[in-house]
Amino acid sequence: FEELVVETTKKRKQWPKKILKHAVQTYKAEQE
Amino acid sequence: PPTRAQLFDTVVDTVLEKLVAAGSYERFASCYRCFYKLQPEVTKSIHEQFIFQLQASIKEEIQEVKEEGKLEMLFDALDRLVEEAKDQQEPAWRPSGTPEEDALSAMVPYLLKHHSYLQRVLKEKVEDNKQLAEAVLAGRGRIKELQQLIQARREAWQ
Amino acid sequence: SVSPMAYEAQFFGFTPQTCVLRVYIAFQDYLFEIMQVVENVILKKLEAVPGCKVSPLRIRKCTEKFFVFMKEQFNKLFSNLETVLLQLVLSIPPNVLLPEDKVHEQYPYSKEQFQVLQGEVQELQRQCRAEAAAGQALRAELEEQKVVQAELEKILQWFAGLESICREHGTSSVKESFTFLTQNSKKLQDVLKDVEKKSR
Repeated sequence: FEELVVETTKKRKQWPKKILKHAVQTYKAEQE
Repeated sequence: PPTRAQLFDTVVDTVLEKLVAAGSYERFASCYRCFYKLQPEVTKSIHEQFIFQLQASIKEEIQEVKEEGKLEMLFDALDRLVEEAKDQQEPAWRPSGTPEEDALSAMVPYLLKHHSYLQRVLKEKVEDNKQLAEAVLAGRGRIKELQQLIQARREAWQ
Repeated sequence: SVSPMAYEAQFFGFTPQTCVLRVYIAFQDYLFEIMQVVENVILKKLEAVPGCKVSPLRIRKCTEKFFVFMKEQFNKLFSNLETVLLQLVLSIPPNVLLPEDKVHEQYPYSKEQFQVLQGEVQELQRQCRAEAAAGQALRAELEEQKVVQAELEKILQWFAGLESICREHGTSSVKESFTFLTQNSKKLQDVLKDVEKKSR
């Protein structure tokens, strides 16, 4: 359970930034 | 108010002190009565060593736990966050439990920028096209004029 | 139900309960270890005593008695420690937002609001594409117009050139000249017919 909580919260912290990176690349590509 | 790091150290030290107090020489000697009767001086010495080792080992292990988990740094950071939020009375945002919805908010600032960019580009294109359209209409007018002039010359020759 | 203290785990990288457990284990393990050392020391000391009637089993019972007592005391003390650590040291107050989540405070968009914004962006994209296509078409027509205008102007220039040649050769009005020539030709034809008739 501890591992699950830690893994989930790690993803909560890191994945929005990773997703954002791709989203920003998409917007920039559309702008170009 | 004490910092989180200070509070942590204080409560751990307090438990250790009280544990040491509970394991008093009287209690120790009472449990090891048979040995105490044989060698009271040695019993005292062993008890002192026991207390010393217990305190030293536990303190060392707690220090390792603190270093491993970078607790001091984290406690300081959390104290700073709490200080910064001291004027916020309302409960702050917490994860909703639906990751895809929470991730959307992270994209909002960039989507808003993209929205502004598109609005600006559209405005420029509309303006450019307006001028182009005027030029095209003027061109069509000129062509019609030329065609009429040519028609008039041709008819005159005919 | 057990509170997972997930927001705290997000900050610390471990759950507060794990940290408390580590502290508990530190105390418990060393208490046990040192008790064993104490027992061994006592047994060694007893070996050196000649005619000692205290058996190792009895020493073991003493050790167990002392250890059980210490463990009970420790468990009582530890419940307070656990409360203080979980509630005051290792917890994030409800009004505190972690730095990585600041965007939720600045842009509190619901799913529906986000979809509306996305819809607006898609509409803007569509309009941009339409305007770009319109711009292309307009530029293409301008280019065509240039070519057509050039051709038409060439034709007009040709007409102007003809008129200019006639003027250079003394004919200010081609129409009048042709009329005059036609009339003269007709007169000459009439005179010719007359002469032929008279000669017959």
